[in-house]
Amino acid sequence: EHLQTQHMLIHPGARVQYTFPQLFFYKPNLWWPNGMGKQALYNVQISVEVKGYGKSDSWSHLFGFRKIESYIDNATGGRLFKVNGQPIFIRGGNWILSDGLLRLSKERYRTDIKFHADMNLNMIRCWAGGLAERPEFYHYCDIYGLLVWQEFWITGDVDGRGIPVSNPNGPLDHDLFMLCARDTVKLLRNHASLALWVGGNEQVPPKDLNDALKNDLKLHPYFESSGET
Amino acid sequence: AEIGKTKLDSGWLAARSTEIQLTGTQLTTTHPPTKSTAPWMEAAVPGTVLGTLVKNKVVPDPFYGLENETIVDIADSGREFYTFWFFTTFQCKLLGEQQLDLNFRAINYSGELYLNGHKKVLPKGMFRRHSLDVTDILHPDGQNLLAVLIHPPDHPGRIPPEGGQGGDHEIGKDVATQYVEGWDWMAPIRDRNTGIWDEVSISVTGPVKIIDPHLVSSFFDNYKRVYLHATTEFENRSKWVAECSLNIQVTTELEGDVCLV
Repeated sequence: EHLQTQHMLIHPGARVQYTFPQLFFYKPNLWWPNGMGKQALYNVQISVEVKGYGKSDSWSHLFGFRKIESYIDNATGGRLFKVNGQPIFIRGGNWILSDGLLRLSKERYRTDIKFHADMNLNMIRCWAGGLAERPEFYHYCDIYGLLVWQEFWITGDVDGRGIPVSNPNGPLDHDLFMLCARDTVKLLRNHASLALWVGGNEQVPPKDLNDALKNDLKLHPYFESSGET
Repeated sequence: AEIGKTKLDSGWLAARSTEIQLTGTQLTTTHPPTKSTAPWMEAAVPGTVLGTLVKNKVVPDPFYGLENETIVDIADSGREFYTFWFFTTFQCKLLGEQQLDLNFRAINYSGELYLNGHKKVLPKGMFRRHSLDVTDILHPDGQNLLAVLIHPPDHPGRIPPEGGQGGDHEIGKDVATQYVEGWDWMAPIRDRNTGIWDEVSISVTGPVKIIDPHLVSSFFDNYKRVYLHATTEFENRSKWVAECSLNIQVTTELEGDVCLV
């Protein structure tokens, strides 16, 4: 039941979006954060073959079945998280980046992230003044069960709350900011560890950017119903 | 050529743009550089200009002692001082309807590339991917010459004498990392991380290419009934209608080498 083939015609030069019929799983192994269970990952492979040609392209990704919810708790004003319906007490660490000169490596990511898991943490917060972290960072967070809070590139100090006050309207090119944000979401959105996108550090992004981010990142209505019996 | 992705992460050279009189077209046709021709040096790609200069000991490692003070800041040197050429070659011979994309997962901050004498632009922005269809400009004999000119952020800013969080905040005008002007925990990065800072690859596909699949799971009956939803884009880059079979397969590794399909 986990292998499916569909047929489609694509016209010359066309770029089409296609959704496979949903694949059913009975009680799959769920992905859990560090300390709550195993980080079960499934290898999803998508490939396309063209008649008269053969295999044209393929793609694969390690995917974790998990449902992450978070909301502001009115009593405390804090953000509460649930994973697969279970409340989780967040023990998080701040992350800026591996190396100031961006000498990034899988080995360094694996070591740093396993270190966080060994310290019994279950979340890493990627600070807005650093990077949108790389797929290798997220891969090891998937493996070791570190949820990721990923901020976009707005910080209080530089964007409107620093000394001197500067850039109250954020970067000059808002279209470029949104283009980068959308491309970053497409790069990272399939990782089980990605738990929360955050507009910036100690600062709300300029209204047009914040509204656009909220609009682009809201849960698709189709999935609102998920979880009912 | 085999279908799939190949990383271009070795054999890169770099040189300061102000020390190279040749054009990108000349570098990738009649005058390709070699490691032994100064001022070209071995480059760290993925990596930044400063990372390459440190690797070649042209400047000291900024993280030791006060060495960072001996490295000229971009505010004093000007942006062209940290505008660098990166050069490499790669072998690729396509068959029939095969297509080739040249992919930059991230550069900082903007650039132009020349492949076998043909120019393409890498637009501004530190957090965006670039994927260029270079099928038509590959070299017939399969040996391809690639030169990339990378420019620093538009607003590198100047570090005030008192330092401070994010220097004079000018970097915030660009879409780039903001710590590079220095913070309470970090000295200023002299080149503001200019460079090809993430993965470079070439990917060979047939006439139809898969683009950015999106995987979503939905849960019912207390996580017993679960669905996997997969949406992706396909692009047919051939000149005829493509009759496609689309496959999705999900496997998980059980104990040892046993796989459940």
